[in-house]
Formats: sequence, C-alpha cells, structure tokens
Amino acid sequence: SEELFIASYKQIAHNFQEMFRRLFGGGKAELTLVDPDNVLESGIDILAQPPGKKLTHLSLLSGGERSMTAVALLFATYQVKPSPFCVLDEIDAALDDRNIGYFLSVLDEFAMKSQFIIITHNKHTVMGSQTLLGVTQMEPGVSSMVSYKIGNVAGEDVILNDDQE
Amino acid sequence: SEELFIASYKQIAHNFQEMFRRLFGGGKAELTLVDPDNVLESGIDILAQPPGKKLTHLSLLSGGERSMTAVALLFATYQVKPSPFCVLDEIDAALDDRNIGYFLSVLDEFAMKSQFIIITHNKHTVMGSQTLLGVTQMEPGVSSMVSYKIGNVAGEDVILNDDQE
Amino acid sequence: MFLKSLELYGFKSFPDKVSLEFADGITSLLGPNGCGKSNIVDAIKWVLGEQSTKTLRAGKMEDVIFNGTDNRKPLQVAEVSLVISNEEHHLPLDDPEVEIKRRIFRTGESEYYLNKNRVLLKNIRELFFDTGVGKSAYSILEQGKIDQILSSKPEDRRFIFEEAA
Amino acid sequence: MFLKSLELYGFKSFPDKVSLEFADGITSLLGPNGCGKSNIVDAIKWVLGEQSTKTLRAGKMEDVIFNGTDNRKPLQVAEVSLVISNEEHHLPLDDPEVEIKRRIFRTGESEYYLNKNRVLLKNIRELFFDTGVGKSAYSILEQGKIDQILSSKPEDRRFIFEEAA
Ligand SMILES: Nc1ncnc2c1ncn2[C@@H]1O[C@H](COP(=O)(O)OP(=O)(O)OP(=O)(O)O)[C@@H](O)[C@H]1O
Ligand SMILES: Nc1ncnc2c1ncn2[C@@H]1O[C@H](COP(=O)(O)OP(=O)(O)OP(=O)(O)O)[C@@H](O)[C@H]1O
Ligand SMILES: [Mg+2]
Ligand SMILES: [Mg+2]
Repeated sequence: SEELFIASYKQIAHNFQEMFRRLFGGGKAELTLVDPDNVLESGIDILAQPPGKKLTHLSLLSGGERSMTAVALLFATYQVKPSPFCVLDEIDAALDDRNIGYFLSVLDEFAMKSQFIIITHNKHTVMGSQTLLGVTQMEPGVSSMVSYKIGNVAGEDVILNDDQE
Repeated sequence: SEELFIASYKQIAHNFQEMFRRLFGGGKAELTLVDPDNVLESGIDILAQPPGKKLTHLSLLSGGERSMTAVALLFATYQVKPSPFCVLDEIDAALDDRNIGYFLSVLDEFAMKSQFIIITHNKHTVMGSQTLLGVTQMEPGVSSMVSYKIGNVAGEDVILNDDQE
Repeated sequence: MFLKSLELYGFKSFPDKVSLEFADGITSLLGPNGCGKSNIVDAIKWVLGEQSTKTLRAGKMEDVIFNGTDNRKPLQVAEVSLVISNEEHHLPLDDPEVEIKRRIFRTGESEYYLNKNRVLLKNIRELFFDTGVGKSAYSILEQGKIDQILSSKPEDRRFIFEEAA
Repeated sequence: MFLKSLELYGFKSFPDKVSLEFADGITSLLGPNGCGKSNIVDAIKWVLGEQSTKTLRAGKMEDVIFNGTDNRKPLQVAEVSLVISNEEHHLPLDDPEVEIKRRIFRTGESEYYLNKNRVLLKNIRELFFDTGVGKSAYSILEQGKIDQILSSKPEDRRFIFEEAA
C-alpha cells in the first residue's frame, strides 16, 4: 500500500543520511524519488557527497565509495526492519582496508542484536569477526568444512587451518 | 567482414582452451557460437570445467572461477592481437591469493612484450609488480601522486609511503 | 542466536554430508575460490523456500543436486536441514527449536519437513513471513548483489524498500 | 616501453597539475578508495580520443573538468597530455616520441594537439587505429568491466572478438 511504502521510505531515507555520515566520517547523502507522483512504481535516486567533495550522482563515485554508499543504504534498511540474521557474500570486495574498518565498527553494533554471516577473502574482515568457519575442497569438486584459527606466525596474525598448526 | 571475424574467433577459441588450462592448472573450457548461421551477430557462449569438476555454464561457477575464466579469455585475445600497453582496473577483486599467483605468473610472460598498468588493492599483486605508483588525497577531493616502496617491518613485507619511512 | 546449525547432503558441491554450527555475533566464512561458500548461501535460501532458480544460480531446480566429478557419480537427491532457535519467539510456533528440511529428487519431486513432519512449501514460507527472514532480497545479500543497489536503473533498487515496508 | 608519462591538469579529481612516469613490465597503481586511480584510467582513455561519456563515468563531457570541493572553486579547463615512445614504430609517424594532448573548456569547446600542433580529434583517433590501442574496449579494462565478459547475455561479449578481428 502507498502509505506503508512512503512511511518506510521516509524512515530509511532519514537513517541513510545518518548511516552515510557514520561510514564516511562526514559528508552527506540523500534519497529522492524519481517520480514523486507515482510512488508505487517510481525508481529511487541516490545522491552522495563524500566528505569535502561535491554532491554527485552515484555513478560518478569510485568503486569503493559506491560500495560504502550501498552498505549505508543496507544498514539504514536494517534499522527500520531488523532481521534476526543476515548473510553478506563478499560485500567488502571493493573496499580498501580503512573502509573495511569503518564498515566493521558499524557492523559490530548491528551484530549485538542480529547474527551476521560474512563471506570474505579479506583478512581485516576476518580479524573483526568472533567466529571463523572454513570451507575447502580436499578432493576436487567435493566441499568439506575445515576449522580455521587465528594464529601468530613471526609476530603476525595469520589464518591457519587444522593441518598447519 | 565475416571471414575476418571467424578467423580471429577460431584463433581466440583455441588460445582460450590453452590459457584456461594454464590459469586453472588443468580442466578445460570452450567457446561456442550461439547462432552459428549468423556469425556477425551471434552471441558467444562460454563453457568451463575447472579441474576435476563437470563442464558447466559460466553462470554456475563461483565468483573467482568466473573472474579467472574471463582473464583466460582476455589473455587469449591478447595473444591474437597484442597491444603495446594494457590497463587493468581491479581485475583481481574476486580472486583468492592462490589464483592471484597463477594470474601473475601468466601476466609475467605478457609483460615482457607489453606494458601493464594494474590498479589493485591486493598486496600479492603489488608484490608481483616491478613498479609501484601511488595516488592519494592529502586534501579531500584533490588527488596527488605519492611514492610507495616495499619495505620490511618486523620481518613482513609492507607497503610504505614517503612519510612512513 | 537465530540460526543454530545447517546440514547439507547432496546439495551442489556437497556430496558428502556436511554440518556447520552457527554462533552469535559476526561469523566469517572463508576458503579458496570455488570451494563452496556461496553454495552454502544458496543452501540457506533454498531451505527457507527460495523458488527462483536464477537467484540460486541454477538452470532448473534439479541442478542443485550434486552432478558428479571425475571420481564421483552424480547423486539422485539433495537435502538441506536448518535448525533455528526460537527462544525469542521470532517464529509463530511454541517449540524452542525448529528444524526445517527440504529435499529434491532428480525426478523433480520435492519434500518439505518442519520438525520431522511433512509439510507443504507454503507452510515453510509462511513461517518466516513476518520476520522478513524468508525474503532473501532482504537479509541475504548474494555475491555481486550489491551492484543491483548501485545499478544505474533507479527502479532496480526498489526491492530494498519494498521488503522493509 | 610505450607509455612514457601522463600529465593531468584540471581533469576530474586533479585540480593541481600531476605527472606520472610509466615503466616497462608490470606497474601496480594503488591508493585508498576514491583517491583517483580510476580517474587516471579515464584520463588515458580520454586523451586517446574516447567520446563515450558513459564509459568515462560522466554525464556530459564537461563533467570531466574539476568541479570543486569545500575549499576549492571549480576550474574552467581540463587537460591531459600523454607522452608515448615510438621507437618501435607502433605509430605511423617518424618522431621517436609522440605527445598527445586534449583540452576541454566549460563552454564545451575542445582542443587537440599532436606534438604541439593543433589537430582534429579524428587525427588522434586514426593514429592508434592499427595498433588496437585506441579502442578502449580492448586494451583498457575498466573497473567492473570484467563482468561484461561474464554477463549473462552472450551478445555482450562480442566486443572482445570484434576488437581483435
Ligand atoms: N550441482 C552441482 N554439483 C556439483 N558441483 C556444483 C553444483 N553446483 C555448483 N557446483 C560447483 O560449485 C562451485 C561453486 O562454488 P561456490 O560458488 O560456492 O564457490 P565460492 O566458495 O563462493 O567461491 P568464490 O570465492 O570464487 O566466490 C563451482 O565450481 C560449481 O561448479
Ligand atoms: N569532475 C570532477 N571533479 C572533482 N572530483 C571528481 C570529478 N569527477 C570525479 N571526481 C571524484 O573522483 C572520485 C573518484 O575517483 P576514482 O574513481 O578514481 O577512485 P579510485 O581511486 O578508483 O577508488 P576505488 O578504489 O574506490 O575504485 C570521486 O570521489 C569523484 O567524486
Ligand atoms: Mg562465492
Ligand atoms: Mg576505482
């Protein structure tokens, strides 16, 4: 129904501005309806302004800035309707280490109320997690679970699997 | 013209099978024309079989397997028509460390004849390069070059910029 | 805690029965390219009632059954079980723990179980309706899906808002 | 060696004149999200004669001119110069070194220079015709473009084959 959509849209739009500022450490972002007279079909435009820069269309931002903006939108939506669990598959692919840090600090808050399962190749994301689950294929084409731990090799945190300890 | 397209298509298809085997350490891959009677407009299908697995459509492979297959196709094309330079922007985003290693060993050969400029966030890719160029924004929104070196901190190779040494 | 454990048997790259245990907070799921991480995401969506073969990266639903390797024959059945904690009464049932199981045969027949009782697909899907969980658009973000949010078509992003409404 | 150096002045996030030197073999270009790496790729495409604003991530061509920050006013001109070694005679000219320069004004006017002589855009584009260099589809792979190869539409991949033909 139209009122229900508009109510949740406005709430998400409000959260989005705040979540963007938190993830970017400043700047601003807004959502706008492409066609305000046709709420039930209108597309939604995203305008974003990383700190110090100009307000531009999403398509002009960098790969990592776009990912962070999408994450801000996702979290803004979760605030309106939290889910007891979330599965995020390689959401950090385009992010540099610093942005992964900001992402994880926001994720920590959400993780107090919801379970998060994050598929990642990034060591920083792994370091920011409470639990590690490992998958591998010892025999080609046959998946099995492997237990990973965070160990310490030559003063450096590394991810070890069972047979490496 | 049709003959010209078919000639280069066949050559690329041949190289692609070989390049796939090199990047995956085995397995096989093939290209097929969706509409062999309409060569000038036909789409091109990609079938790939990582080592030990079954031949499947590209869409059923994992994110990293798809990237490696696309890289095989790209290199197969470069073999037919080498370019004096290539710029690759974050081509390694979906690859795990091991696949980046295979990618780099093939890239080394191409790099003897062509210049490669690779944009990356991945330390393994950086370690596999002869030269590092760094970009940063000291003032928000204003890009400048920064010189990066590979240094050694606590026995570990790290990337340092000017002011960190 | 919401998700407690997942068991895969014959699903995609899991010909051998595999179990994994979930924990509170943030869990990182890691492993090499092609080892089965996104297949685990597919399994969670599938057991919750996902019917779109496209979003499961399959042609037809039977494609999720293990289709063999060089050394192993294809299997005839795929099954996934998910055990969920209901202590916070997210689900409209009295049981403190709920197990849902889905099975598909190569003949195309499907079976669904709720706490060992045979049920219909719609019973499974209705169970999650109010929690927002079952709607994979919302709490499960597949590999590459973040690009749909960023997509140049503003209409494509509506799904986020509609799910939260 | 083909590309020798690149100079950006007023182009996208480069309000201050910036030069970079290229080397043989593999060069990694790195830096944080949003710092200007892909903008450098855009600059190379642009100076070689790219006319598609979409592939340059711009709305209209004047969008590539630095549009200001909190502390800096927008500029009125953008220019990029690329110096190319011609010792291997890839280009149909006698000079051992070739400099191409492109300039755009906010009024929409453009200027093109070949070794300090004013020329037309088509002169620049024709220069690279046979080398395959100028066709950005082929030797320049933008961020995310690898997905176009992997795209579910087989017709989308034709560009790779057509460029090599
Ligand atoms: N029905 C099936 N039978 C056997 N193998 C399958 C089946 N369906 C998919 N696979 C295989 O599963 C593999 C893909 O696994 P998955 O997508 O989970 O990888 P991943 O761990 O997410 O990797 P990445 O890090 O590259 O994203 C592919 O190699 C594919 O061939
Ligand atoms: N005309 C312009 N004037 C000023 N800034 C611009 C202009 N055009 C683009 N930008 C800015 O350049 C930045 C994007 O830079 P770029 O795409 O090169 O980043 P990147 O280094 O590739 O980052 P990533 O690692 O995230 O891909 C954006 O913040 C964008 O706002
Ligand atoms: Mg995956
Ligand atoms: Mg970029």
